[in-house]
Amino acid sequence: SVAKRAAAEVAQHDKVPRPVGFVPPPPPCPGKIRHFKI
Amino acid sequence: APTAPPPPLGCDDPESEAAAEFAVNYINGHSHHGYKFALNRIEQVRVLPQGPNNEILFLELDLLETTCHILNPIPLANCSVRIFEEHAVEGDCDVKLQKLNGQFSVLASKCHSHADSAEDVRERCPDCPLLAKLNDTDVLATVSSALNDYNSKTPDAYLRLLEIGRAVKQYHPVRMVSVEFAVAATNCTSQQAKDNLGACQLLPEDQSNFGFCTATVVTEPSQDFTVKCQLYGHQPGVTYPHSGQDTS
Repeated sequence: SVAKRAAAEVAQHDKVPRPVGFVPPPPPCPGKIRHFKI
Repeated sequence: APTAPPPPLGCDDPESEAAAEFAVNYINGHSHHGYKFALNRIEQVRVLPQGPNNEILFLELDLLETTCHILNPIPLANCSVRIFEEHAVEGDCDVKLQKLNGQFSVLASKCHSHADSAEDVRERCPDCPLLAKLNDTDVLATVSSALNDYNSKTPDAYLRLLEIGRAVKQYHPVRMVSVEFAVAATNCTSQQAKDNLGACQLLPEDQSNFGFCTATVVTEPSQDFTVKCQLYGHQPGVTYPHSGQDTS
């Protein structure tokens, strides 16, 4: 069916590998720990 | 078509860090007790746009106690965060700021501080001393002995206790009490204080000398007693009640 084919294409598209050297952005919060966490 | 809203501000974005630095300076600048606190982590940041070049920021900050007393004039950047092994103290702060034409101002702030749990310290450092209550009998006795000892050996202005900043006790492998306390100079010499302590008053604000002392008493396996005091000099804009506790 059309619906199944479209879903499969989307799934294939998601499997495109990231470029070499790609670093995912850090989560916006919380930020980095500067000293230590207690 | 309406323009897309800007991406949410991240906790490590330069604007968040600038706001947090401003907030920490505000918090330290408006505290007259205890120690300066340094930024450890920005936990959360939210921005409410108010109009052109005008926004409200809500920050949740995680701070750590430094070794600098709040009266110490050296900049926060030169203060060391108290290490974990000294039983660290954390501060949690909620701060509301306004950023208007690039200038920050603090509209409200609320902070709570709490020491690391004894279990946490014990787990990672079994022999580290733990924080003691400031009204602990041994702590009060150590502060009293230290101040009396310092005053008896120093002919200059007689020092009075402003506040005890922290104290730790240890039972193994040595038995010891270590204290830190803030002091202020009076208008008396040590000899005058010995003759008539009641007449000794803290120096007026424009002449006042504040300082900070550390003392350690070891009772086992051998006895040892050390006292060190450092006077900061005049601190404009800082006042302490003249009815401060005196250990003499």
